[in-house]
Amino acid sequence: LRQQRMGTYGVRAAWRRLPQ
Amino acid sequence: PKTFTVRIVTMDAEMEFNCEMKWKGKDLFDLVCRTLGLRETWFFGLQYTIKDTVAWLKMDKKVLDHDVSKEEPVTFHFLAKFYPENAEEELVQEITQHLFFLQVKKQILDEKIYCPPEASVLLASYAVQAKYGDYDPSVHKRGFLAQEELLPKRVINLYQMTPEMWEERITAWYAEHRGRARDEAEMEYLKIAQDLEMYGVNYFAIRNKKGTELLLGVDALGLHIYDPENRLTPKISFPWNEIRNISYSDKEFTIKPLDKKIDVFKFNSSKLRVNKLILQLCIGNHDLFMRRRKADSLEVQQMKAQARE
Repeated sequence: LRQQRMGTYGVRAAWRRLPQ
Repeated sequence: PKTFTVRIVTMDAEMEFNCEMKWKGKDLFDLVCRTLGLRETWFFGLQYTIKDTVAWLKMDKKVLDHDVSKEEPVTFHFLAKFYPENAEEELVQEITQHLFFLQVKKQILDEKIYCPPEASVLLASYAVQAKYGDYDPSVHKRGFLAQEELLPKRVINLYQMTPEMWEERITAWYAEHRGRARDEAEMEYLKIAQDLEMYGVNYFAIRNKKGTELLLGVDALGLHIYDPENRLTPKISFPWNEIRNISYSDKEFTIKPLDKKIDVFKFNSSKLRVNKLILQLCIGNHDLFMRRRKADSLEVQQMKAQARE
């Protein structure tokens, strides 16, 4: 398997997705 | 179905299971949690080591697709991967508290977490209360702690004290904890330990763009940059709510702050594998950070109600 060489995580976006 | 043998090592037990070839990480992890009677599963993971780097079993990936040694029994350590911000509020079940207590105690004794001498003695006294129950001079005679590992070696070496003198010091505190049940003593231990600077921090050796060696710390509250000589106090901190985005590309890792006036922080870690682990730890820690700031899930509400009963 070819290794995934990139990764990203939207910290702010995760907050926004959070149901209030 | 075809199976293979896995050995699971927890802080106080070893177990063997027959794992089906097609099982995903989650299948094995759930089986272990069920066997332990553990419900606060979100703090834990199954750890293995690959080429001196720590790695954690991925829930959605087949156990055998991980880069583990295929020699049976395939061994994993069941350990806390994430730490609560406040042990007393967040750790509900006794088994969860106990596993945290054992893991943190080991880190302190192994000097993975720096603990000053006074606090070390106090912690030792709670560990003794947890193990021996109330102090009774007719039972706990001189030398009763002789075989116990209770203090970090660094602390012992700091003073010209005999083992008997240490025992006396620890016992003086131990006698004060009368009436504390095992779970209470262990929680008192965690409440002191969680205030130690290095508690719950995952450190990684990194280099900034100028090539300067630094340490990155990932914990429940955010990301921290340290001078390698001082793991206690970060030079810079990025709390979760001040970060817009984090990403990696090969060995490079980028932290983008929310405030556009603050510089983007880029660094290199030793391996792509390490960057993957850093990102995984960030996502998991941030997820818990957000959940704490929402109302408790129904499951946690039920557990807390049960614990109160």
